[in-house]
Amino acid sequence: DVPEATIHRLPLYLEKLKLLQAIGVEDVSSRQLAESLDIKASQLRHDFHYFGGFSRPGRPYQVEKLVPALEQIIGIDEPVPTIIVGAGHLGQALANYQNLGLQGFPLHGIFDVNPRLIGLEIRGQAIRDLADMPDIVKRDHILMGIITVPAANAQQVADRMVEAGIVGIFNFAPTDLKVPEGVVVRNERMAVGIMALSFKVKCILES
Amino acid sequence: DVPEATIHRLPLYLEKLKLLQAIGVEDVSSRQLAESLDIKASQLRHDFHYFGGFSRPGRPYQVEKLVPALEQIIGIDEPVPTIIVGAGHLGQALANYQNLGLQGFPLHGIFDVNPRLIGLEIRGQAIRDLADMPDIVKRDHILMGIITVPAANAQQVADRMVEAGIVGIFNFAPTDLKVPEGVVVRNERMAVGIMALSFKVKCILES
Ligand SMILES: NC(=O)c1ccc[n+]([C@@H]2O[C@H](COP(=O)([O-])OP(=O)(O)OC[C@H]3O[C@@H](n4cnc5c(N)ncnc54)[C@H](O)[C@@H]3O)[C@@H](O)[C@H]2O)c1
Ligand SMILES: NC(=O)c1ccc[n+]([C@@H]2O[C@H](COP(=O)([O-])OP(=O)(O)OC[C@H]3O[C@@H](n4cnc5c(N)ncnc54)[C@H](O)[C@@H]3O)[C@@H](O)[C@H]2O)c1
Repeated sequence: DVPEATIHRLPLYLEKLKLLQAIGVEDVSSRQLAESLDIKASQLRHDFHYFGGFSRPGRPYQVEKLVPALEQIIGIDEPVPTIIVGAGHLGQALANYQNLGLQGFPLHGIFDVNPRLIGLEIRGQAIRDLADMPDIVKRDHILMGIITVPAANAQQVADRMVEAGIVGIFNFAPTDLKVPEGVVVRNERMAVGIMALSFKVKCILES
Repeated sequence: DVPEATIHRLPLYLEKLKLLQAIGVEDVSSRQLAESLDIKASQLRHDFHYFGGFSRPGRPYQVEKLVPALEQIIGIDEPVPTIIVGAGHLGQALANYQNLGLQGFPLHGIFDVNPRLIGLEIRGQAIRDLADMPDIVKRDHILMGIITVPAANAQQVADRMVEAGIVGIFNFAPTDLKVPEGVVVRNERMAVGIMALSFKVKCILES
């Protein structure tokens, strides 16, 4: 079992390696890569150990090889089509966010129940009625869903997503979702991020 | 120095303890608290060790004492007034998010440069012109700022925040900000969260 903290660092390694690839860097040592992310080289090697290490001890990593290897491990070696349910402020902000598609999660639909929103276009995607969601999920074999509805409606939306075939739910609503075995939920709490920042601000003020 | 992963778990401990407090639980063991968060009890004790441990070995934690202790460590024993710069989709979603205030970060202003947005109200807060931001930051001694502008404008906004007295920046724009010594930036990348989810979905599909 791979620890949560290791899973969290994989996208950060990938993001840095892609930057190196874009500027033509061919090799990178564990120390260089780790220092660019403000972590210890031993932590990086320990993380990579879960996936076979990627290079012989003492030899640098080949960027051309490491990028596709990490993409495969994360599961974005092929695009992962995604839907959003809830086309309010946050849903529209995510639909509008170009990086989501660039990072491997092309948006295949954004759904809502408010008739005044149906048909509105965000970067070329028209908001559709929630009733159309199951057909789209089945048609395009969609496995990932993002929930940006009010907390009171989130469980019901999760149930409909799971019924349609979704196995990974990215939940922004401040409520814990119950899902069956074989479905994963990730709660995105911006409050966790801002509290971590608050801790660091306090450290600065006290030093 | 407290590790990043430990800092990240503090808000999660606090969130769980507040739930226990709300249902009248007085004592909780490290095992119970850890299991409710799906982590090892030894990891929790190791985290608390950085802050003095909070209880004698083998004795449970007192919820009434632990909640204020963690609030103080995180820096939310008193409200931390915050501003948002960028009142587009994401900025409005954050201004609309009631939990931010409940978690200890009351919103003291949301700013933009688009004249069509100035004056629009979100949950009682009127969007103001960016030109008014420095006065508000100085008047209310605001230390935290959230950036939800396009990547191209983010550095310029960060500079103005720092000039006005902000020391903690929560950055949503997909770009790295340069800030002077004594200022902390936290980049919130939803893409990291969704990739971590993708990894787990892949594990499920392969098992
Ligand atoms: N995790 C975080 O840190 C964070 C930050 C901001 C907002 N939020 C949360 O994200 C959610 C969305 O916030 P917002 O500001 O966009 O709210 P909003 O009210 O602007 O949008 C919610 C949308 O959901 C739609 N909706 C309601 N019930 C639905 C259903 N059953 N099926 C489909 N659509 C439905 C509504 O019609 C509306 O368009 C809220 O739960 C909010 O608390 C979380
Ligand atoms: N981190 C993530 O995962 C994530 C997710 C969604 C969006 N985003 C990012 O968040 C940002 C906002 O996204 P959005 O969908 O709300 O965009 P948006 O275009 O709807 O809103 C941007 C707002 O910023 C304002 N603005 C531009 N320059 C400004 C300046 N110098 N000072 C003050 N205001 C200024 C604009 O007038 C506009 O209202 C973008 O950078 C986007 O890439 C990040």
